[in-house]
Amino acid sequence: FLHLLLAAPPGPHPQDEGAARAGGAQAFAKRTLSWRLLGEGYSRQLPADQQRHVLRLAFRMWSEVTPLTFREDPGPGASADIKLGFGRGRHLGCPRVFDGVGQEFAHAWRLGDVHFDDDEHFTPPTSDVGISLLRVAVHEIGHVLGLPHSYRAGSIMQPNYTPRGPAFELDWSDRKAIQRLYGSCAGSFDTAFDWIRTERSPRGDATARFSTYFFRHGWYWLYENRNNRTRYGDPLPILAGWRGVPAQGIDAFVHVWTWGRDERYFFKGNRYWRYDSDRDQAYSEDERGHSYPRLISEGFPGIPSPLDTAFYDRRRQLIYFFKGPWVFAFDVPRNRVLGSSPKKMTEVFPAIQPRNHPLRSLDAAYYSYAHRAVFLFKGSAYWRVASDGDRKRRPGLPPNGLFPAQPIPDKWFDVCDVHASTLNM
Amino acid sequence: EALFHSRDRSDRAPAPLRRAPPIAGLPAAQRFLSKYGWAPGPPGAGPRRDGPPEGPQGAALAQALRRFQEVNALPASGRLDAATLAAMNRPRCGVPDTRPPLPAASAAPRAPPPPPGPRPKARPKR
Repeated sequence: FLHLLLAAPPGPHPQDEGAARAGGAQAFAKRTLSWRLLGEGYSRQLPADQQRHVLRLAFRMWSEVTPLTFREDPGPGASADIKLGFGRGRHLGCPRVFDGVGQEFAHAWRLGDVHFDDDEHFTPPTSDVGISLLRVAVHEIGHVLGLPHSYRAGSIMQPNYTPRGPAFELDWSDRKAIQRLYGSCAGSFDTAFDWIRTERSPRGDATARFSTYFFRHGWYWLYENRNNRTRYGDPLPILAGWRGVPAQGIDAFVHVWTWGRDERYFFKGNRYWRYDSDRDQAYSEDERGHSYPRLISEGFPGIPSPLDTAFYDRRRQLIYFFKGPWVFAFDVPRNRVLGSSPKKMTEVFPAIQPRNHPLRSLDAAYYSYAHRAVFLFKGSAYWRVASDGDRKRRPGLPPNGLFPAQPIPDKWFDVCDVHASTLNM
Repeated sequence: EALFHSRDRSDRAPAPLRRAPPIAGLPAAQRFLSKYGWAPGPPGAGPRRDGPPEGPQGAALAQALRRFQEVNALPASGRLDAATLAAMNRPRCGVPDTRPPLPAASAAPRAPPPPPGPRPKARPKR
């Protein structure tokens, strides 16, 4: 047993060989893992609920960058995939004896157990003294998941504890290392959009900033384009960030933004909501006396519901509504559907490479200011619509032609689910 | 149980604080190098009263020290100096750092490949 702990890098249960990944390290085959702080393994230094909260957060941090989710298992210790506990000296039936204050402060095993030396001064994440229990827990869970030590500056897998500020996150290389074992996060979205904020600089001229949002079920992510990752700590519940819109299952978001209009709409079912950016909540009644939510058929005559998705084309001042294989082009200034609508999606957005087309039932359609392009999402793939720049470079491209499908995770990184029990952390 | 007499345990005697014995000399350093995978040989549960100290010796010790010094951005002298001892005494995780390279003369099968991820690099110089 000692050989397992000391002679081989830690890892999970003996899995079938198929689960073995790069470099001989093994990885869990399951995607939802259970964990438990053993009843006899609570620390004497921190309140019990604080210990469990820190461990829950530590597991959540790994699920924010992997397809893994972790749930706390209140059942008997034996049934949990990962068992954690605190001990001093000889502890929890472990043949490895802790050495007291200093040097070894925790260890982890391939079979998924983590022990903390309770002689060490473990402190909660908000403290800047002692040894941060959160950082040690994230490190040891990294071992359980199959990561070895790393001497790369900034890695959470460094063997030595380096006091730093209370806030820390899994950096790019740690994310890539764990994703080499478990793959990256994939999954469909309910909707995706860029949210524009217009601000006035101290000199009074207006600037526009934007953030990209992805919605899935009842939660959402803000995607930081400049850092190429989701915001630290996302996903969050939709209700926590967007007041007055449906709590889940949003079909589409449209931002009508012209010189004279700045209107943002969420669509779900046969109704739509207008969102007040300044007051950060949905309108109950807007300045034109429309009360919300409102029937789509009232606000957008000729548009069917429920929708698959929609996006606004600023150049043409058209909203493209998608339902099944059909596309409805809605002329916003004239407030009516174009006479030629509906048309088949394959006609309005033709495939550039034959038979490489989503055909019907899109999940999301999204104009990205970061990429200056429209993307159509379906499942875990996206199709980019040829822009005017593309057509200048390749005159043979059809208008609105779709480039071949690409995996979403190859362009938008770490949009990962977390276990529902940790969503509100 | 930590001794106490009053109901609210306010007079509980603090548990005696256990301290890890500092790594202050060669035997302890040799055990450290074996324990954390910098040198071959099984780590013992503690220093043995009789017989030779455990862990690497001679050239193997120098090589193990040099590798350890390199990844800790210390001068790779292969000698046990104060800075190396200080690095060994820092708070750390109990999982081994790396797998020990098999001694060249060993008849044992080849060691498995190194752990996944980039090879350990020296910390950037300050």
